[in-house]
Amino acid sequence: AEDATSSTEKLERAVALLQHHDAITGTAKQDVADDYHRRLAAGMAEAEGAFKEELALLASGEDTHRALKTASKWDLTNLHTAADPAQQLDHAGGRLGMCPFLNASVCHPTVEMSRLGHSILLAIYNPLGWPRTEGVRVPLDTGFTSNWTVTDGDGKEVLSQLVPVSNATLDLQNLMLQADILKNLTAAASYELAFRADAPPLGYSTYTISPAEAVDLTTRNPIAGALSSTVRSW
Amino acid sequence: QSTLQVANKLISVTLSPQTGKLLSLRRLSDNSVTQLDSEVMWYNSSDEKGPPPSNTNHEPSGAYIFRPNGAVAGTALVPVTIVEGPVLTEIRQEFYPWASLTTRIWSDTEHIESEWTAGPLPFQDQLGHEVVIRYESNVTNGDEFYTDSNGREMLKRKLNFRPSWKLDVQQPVAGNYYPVTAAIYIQEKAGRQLAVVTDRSQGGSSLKQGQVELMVHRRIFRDDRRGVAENLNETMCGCTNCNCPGLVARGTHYLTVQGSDTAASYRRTLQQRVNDPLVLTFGKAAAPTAG
Repeated sequence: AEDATSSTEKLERAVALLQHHDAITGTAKQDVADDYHRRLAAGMAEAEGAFKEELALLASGEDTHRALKTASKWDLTNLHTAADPAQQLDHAGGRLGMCPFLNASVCHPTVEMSRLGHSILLAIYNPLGWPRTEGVRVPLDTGFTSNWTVTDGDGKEVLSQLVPVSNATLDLQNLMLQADILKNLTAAASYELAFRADAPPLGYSTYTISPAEAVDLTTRNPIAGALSSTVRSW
Repeated sequence: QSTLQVANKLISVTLSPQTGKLLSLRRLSDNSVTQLDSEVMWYNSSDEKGPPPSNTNHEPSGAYIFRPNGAVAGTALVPVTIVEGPVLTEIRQEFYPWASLTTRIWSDTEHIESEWTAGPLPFQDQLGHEVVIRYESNVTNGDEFYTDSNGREMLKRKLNFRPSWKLDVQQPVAGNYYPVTAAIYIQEKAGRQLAVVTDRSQGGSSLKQGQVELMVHRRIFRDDRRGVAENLNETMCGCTNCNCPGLVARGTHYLTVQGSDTAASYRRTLQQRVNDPLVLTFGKAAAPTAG
């Protein structure tokens, strides 16, 4: 849209440039490859903004009218109330974030929130046209507690498992620090919380990761929370 | 114990605690067992000069050219760690200080994730490294394998063979490498199919019956004289031949063994892993997201 705050234009241009036969093939000079990286990174950052706007529209239920309306700046706190999980997105009152180094177990929001003992709200967005169930691994700090629960959008507890990250991942985090990709290791996690997440076609579901209460207040039974992993080495 | 088994509802994987290597994969639906091992190996890149006494100019490996000078097998004994739980199990193998493999089995999937991490590749030894993940099995595929045609149909490949001329094999490894944009598989006649779905374009082959290999990383000393005039030496900082750690690459292969009746549909559906759900976080964290 004409007055959209973000778009996918930079990403389109970057990907178009990358079609050159010396680009995506990796046969360009290093400084040219660096330029490709810079353009792609700028394109991804802008597209991420566009994606978050679209997700906010989806949450508001106004996505079907989007093409007819002038796009406007969306802030999550101004969303119309809607049925869960959109209400959850609305009440979160925070900002959407994506973690580009999730595969290195680096994620500032989840690691910082868990370090402080706060709940973490996740949205799992499925880009394909059929329902999905896939594994999700969320970097977590266990300094505050190693007892965490995962609940879905209906508040139902989901089986989860606390997994220590591998030596390969710890080495990778240190290399990223050496290479100045990370300024420090505060966003680097030593543990991940793993669970299976469902997501609807071309849509999202929400999950909440919370510090587990020691005791279920209704039944007075201990809450299991995330189960720990057993580790054996040879 | 001579063997260890880890399992979910649909498959089980057996490995040897003595060697740290995988032994087999069992499908619980039909109780079929396939011998299976995964290894990190590397090819030494050819150099510019041939062997003495002729020292004739050779074609080296480089950004454009893959010309190996012998394969170096993975280590005989691999340190292994198993992390087990009700949601996922991981078999973590450290083949080299610079290369490891994590075999991940979620609680309810019939495929395994083989997450490879390679780099920084050694440079001090002055040997070009071209790193592959090789899967060995007892699937009797003969000398045929299949690779995708840019994500569309699967094309049959035959070792040391071209359909339109009689091939004089000069490069038995590189000459049998094909692009793998989506998947590669080997299969028996009306029997098992071992398929590997990739998360990016890679070069791959099946150089021997039962094998599938995919190249994941390279670091080379020589320019291969096709125009770039630089050796392929990527670092974490984006500079080349500079004082910065060598590039680390991490990716995933999705591997499955299926019977002939389910192989194609399972493999095609497995390609959805390249479009995994995106994870977004919400929070009132004071500092911005790492970027």
